[in-house]
Amino acid sequence: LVHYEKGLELAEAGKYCQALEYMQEHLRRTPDDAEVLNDTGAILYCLGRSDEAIDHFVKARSTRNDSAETLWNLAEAYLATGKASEAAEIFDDMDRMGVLNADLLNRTAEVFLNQNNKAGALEMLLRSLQVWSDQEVLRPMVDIIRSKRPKVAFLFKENSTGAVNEIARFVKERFVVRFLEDSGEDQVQGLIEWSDIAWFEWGSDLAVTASKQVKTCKTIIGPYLDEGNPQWSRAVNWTNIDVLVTVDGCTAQEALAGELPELESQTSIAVIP
Amino acid sequence: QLDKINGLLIELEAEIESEQ
Repeated sequence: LVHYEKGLELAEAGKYCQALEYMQEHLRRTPDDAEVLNDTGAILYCLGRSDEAIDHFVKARSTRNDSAETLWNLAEAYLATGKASEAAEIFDDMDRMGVLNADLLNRTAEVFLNQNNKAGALEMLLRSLQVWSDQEVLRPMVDIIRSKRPKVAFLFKENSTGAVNEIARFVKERFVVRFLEDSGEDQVQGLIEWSDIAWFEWGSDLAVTASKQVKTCKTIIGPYLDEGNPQWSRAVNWTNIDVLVTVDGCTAQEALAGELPELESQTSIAVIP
Repeated sequence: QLDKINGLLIELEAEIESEQ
């Protein structure tokens, strides 16, 4: 304990190198003391040794999982080393402990942006706006990031019902999205040409037509639920479809495999829970 | 469920960027 107290005293006086020696001496005797691990990590962080700081915070967390301070320190150390994804992984826990704030989210977004990770940056900014909706300055940033991402066309009308509508609403927050307004051929063709990713409903005749055309964008069909439609599914040129979204469930999966035995070799199947 | 959809779109985004 003497070593620990002396270490703290030196750290408070800004003498980090000496403080570290005392802390390490204490840790040699009690290596699993979460509080000492946290404080040693903080000293390492102040010395610019962020990777070692992370190791200490992670160990402190595995020893005692309920310290908001350790979580906060860990997030800061992750950001200092450009590990924005790792930081984001602990945000749910920080949120539960009430220590997640908009500033941390915005700084994480900045790290993601510096790494050209637009998806990561956008998630952070959307979450930041959920935490504190008055940040008007963030909205144009969100729009700019969205505009630099692939354009997504939904080849069905907005406000259709069911799971697909829920998906569309979610995607709309993250990508520039257009929906079909009418089923006229020009409109369909124009929308496909405009898009980088075209999303068709399962069972839609538009999907059959588009799958037989020259490919100009990525294509998704789904979600496939429980309605078998052998005639339709055999009419689609699946080698021209990038992803089929199916919903996890043995009956549906087996029915589909029975109808289209070669499907797995023709397209990528994304199973959602 | 929506996270999975997000992951799927991010994978396609990476493919599109690598093709450009």
